[in-house]
Amino acid sequence: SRPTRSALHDKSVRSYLENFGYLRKDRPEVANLLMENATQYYEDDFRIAVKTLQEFGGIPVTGEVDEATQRLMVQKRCGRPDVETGLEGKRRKR
Amino acid sequence: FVVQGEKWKHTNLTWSLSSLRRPSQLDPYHTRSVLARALDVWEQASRLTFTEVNSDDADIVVSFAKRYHDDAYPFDGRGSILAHAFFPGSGRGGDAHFDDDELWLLQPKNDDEEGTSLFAVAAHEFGHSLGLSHSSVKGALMFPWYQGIQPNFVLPEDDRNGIQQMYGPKENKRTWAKIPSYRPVETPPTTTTTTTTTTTRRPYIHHRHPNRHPNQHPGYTPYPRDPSKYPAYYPERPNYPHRPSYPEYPNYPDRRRYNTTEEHPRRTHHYPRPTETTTHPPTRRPHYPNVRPEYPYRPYNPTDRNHDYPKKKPYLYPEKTTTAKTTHIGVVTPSDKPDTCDTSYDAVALIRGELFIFKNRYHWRIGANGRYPGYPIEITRMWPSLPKGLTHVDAVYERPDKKIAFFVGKELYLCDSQHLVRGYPKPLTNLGLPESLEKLDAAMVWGYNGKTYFYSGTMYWKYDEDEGRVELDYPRDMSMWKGVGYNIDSVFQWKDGKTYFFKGKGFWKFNDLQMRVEHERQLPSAPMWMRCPAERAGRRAPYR
Repeated sequence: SRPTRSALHDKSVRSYLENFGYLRKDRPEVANLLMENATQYYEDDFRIAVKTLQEFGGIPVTGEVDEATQRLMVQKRCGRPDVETGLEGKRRKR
Repeated sequence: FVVQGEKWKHTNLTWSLSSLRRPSQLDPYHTRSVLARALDVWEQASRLTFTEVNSDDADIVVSFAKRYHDDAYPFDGRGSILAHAFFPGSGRGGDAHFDDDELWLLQPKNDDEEGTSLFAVAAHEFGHSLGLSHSSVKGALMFPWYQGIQPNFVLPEDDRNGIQQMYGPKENKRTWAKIPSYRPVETPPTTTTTTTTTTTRRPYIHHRHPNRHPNQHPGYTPYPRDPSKYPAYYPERPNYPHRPSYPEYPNYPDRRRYNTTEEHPRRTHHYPRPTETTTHPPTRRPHYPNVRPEYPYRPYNPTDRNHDYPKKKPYLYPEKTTTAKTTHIGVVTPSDKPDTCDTSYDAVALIRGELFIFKNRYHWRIGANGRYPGYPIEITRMWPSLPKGLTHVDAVYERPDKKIAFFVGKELYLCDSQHLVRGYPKPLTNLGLPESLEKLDAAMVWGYNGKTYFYSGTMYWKYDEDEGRVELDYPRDMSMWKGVGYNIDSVFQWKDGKTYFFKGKGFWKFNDLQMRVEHERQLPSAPMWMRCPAERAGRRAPYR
């Protein structure tokens, strides 16, 4: 079966969210498989990730990949993740 | 602000611009000046001090690179990702990498002009080098998206709080005050009780010191005058003595002093000229007196931007050994033939349902009835279309279309049964792998998802067999395959559907669901795969 849901939220958006720490990339090889059977589960994760990105970027938090989000995603930026995941997978906050 | 967790144990940090990966479009001297200013932003706000050193072992090594550059974060050409830096630590910890494809600006320009301020990005990246993560405060230096730079930039409060939480605020006294001969005198000279009047020389106070005397010349340098004692203040003049003037560096810092008394960048220099030959035509090269003997062969000098840097050594196959030995029973065997029960493996692959194990220029074949007799034999006897003089293969796997892929150095040989497919060998770059990749360690079709994976060093790639290229968001770090570490020898999927990773003389069985090895301790390969007796093959010491 092929992925649905607007091609699993556009591969490039998902890739952006993974690269900058908004979506978990712990087991991408397994996740790629599971996604086809658990679209809903990943749908929620995806929305949360988009919201976190929007909050971090200081744009309106909608949970949708809207125009402002797309503009933010093409802006020049640092290559480090915004949400750092240590080896133990914890998020560090101040 | 967000503090990542790692911080430097010392506050006197060193930095350098990498000698091998310098900016291709920028003048290195101006680049270093901008980098020094970017570090000064952090120095002014904290207890940290930064000293430039001429070594790639500095705490913070700055380099410029394009695309894939030996870490898990390849650059993406102009735009989008500009740079990244590593948190404090040994090795590449603290290092900052800049995308050489960007249009870097050394001077601030109008906002509508194309280009990216190197100063702004460097100051941000050095924040990572010191242990700060991204901040969601718009306007903060550690905000992840590029915001340009204001002319009179001062470190925003958010970043100042962050750096001061880690390293403390700046002390009032400047560090130069620690140099004994220039230490400011705390108490003013006192008058004596005797009737004679003494005159005391006024102590030197730096011109930026709040207690500076109003008559003190601002250009006066606090640097000590002995170059042998304080070499840091007297850097070696670049390319000395072959560049007598600095026409190309009109703004070269003229207050810098060099370790030779007669040298000064602003002065005209009179170097020994070669004595001219008078014969016509000249019969021999002119003699150069008083010039160092290796002229014109300049030694490697990382500060010399005109020097031809030594290129990376090409990948060379191990030398072929042709000497033969006579065993105690008189049988002559080639000395490079590996010991079946005591060897590591270059590659392991399941081909047509049979196991093929490759080592040097030999391979074993293991079928339903065990190891074929007479093996190991030369790989080229089974695949004669592989290059004559083949010394080893790096990785082998059977593609879903049943063709057999051999990776040798930077090339892929594709065989249909025993014959080389037309058009091969092809370079690894045709698969989307980086130019700098010297070889693959392993390749396999993963039974768990039917996708092809390539492994090399600390990285791995997912390969799209339909597209014929590796997928875009790769390479990724090998740590994803927990327990197998870096620099594996081989990997393959056995008939039981399980994945097996090989390294040295041992192997791990991998749990595909949990994405980790089933046993942390390696098992010896020979008893399992070659059916050797355990006492011959197994070491008593545990395999780790």
